[in-house]
Amino acid sequence: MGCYHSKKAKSPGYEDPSILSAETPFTVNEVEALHELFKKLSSSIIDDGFIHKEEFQLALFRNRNKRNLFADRVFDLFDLKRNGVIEFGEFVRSLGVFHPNTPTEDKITFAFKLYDLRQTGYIEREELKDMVVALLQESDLVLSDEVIEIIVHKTFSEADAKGDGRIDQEEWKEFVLKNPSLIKNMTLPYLKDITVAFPSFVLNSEVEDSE
Amino acid sequence: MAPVTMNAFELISTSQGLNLSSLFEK
Repeated sequence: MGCYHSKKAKSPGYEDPSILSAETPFTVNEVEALHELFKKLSSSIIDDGFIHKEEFQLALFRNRNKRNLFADRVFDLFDLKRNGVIEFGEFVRSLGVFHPNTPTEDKITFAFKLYDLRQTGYIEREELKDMVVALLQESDLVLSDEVIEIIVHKTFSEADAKGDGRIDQEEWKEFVLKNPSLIKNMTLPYLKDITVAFPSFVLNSEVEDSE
Repeated sequence: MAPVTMNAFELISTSQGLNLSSLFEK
């Protein structure tokens, strides 16, 4: 059971579902269902087996040209090899962070990387303000610069426990544990039902789940 | 809710760019 592996030609970047399953919270069948989703996303503009930035934007916004600071950050974090595209293995490993069963600590770490725009190891006040401004630009909410400064200042004074003008990973963790709603978007309940959402994986399945 | 009482990170977390559930929409 679960021992049959064919050598069917797969797209570049394809990885063995059993390996991906071992490294993530997904079962083999769930990885295969994710492959169905991946095939759909990675062929929406250029059918080459990789998710390009425009395809990612198209899936998120129904608009291939809609740039968004946060979508850019998510794309960059998913692109573990930093080669400008998301490969299947990167897709599965990164989505694993969003699985309901993934430890909160992993989600907190991912969110920190997301918000550490300049990748300095700290979330700085300027970065926080840049993100608030970016969020306002994509929403209908209009706030004066003075109000934005007050929001950023207040948040920073609560999160920057050491008061050194920057939020480190430890401070971020403490802050999120006090405000768990901050990482609500790091959990996708959908991932628990992925085999139901993409049942066609059954037709293409090479491995029978042993779980 | 008055905007000044908002937590900046809470505000940011509402971004559409961070809402990956859209990836699963058919």
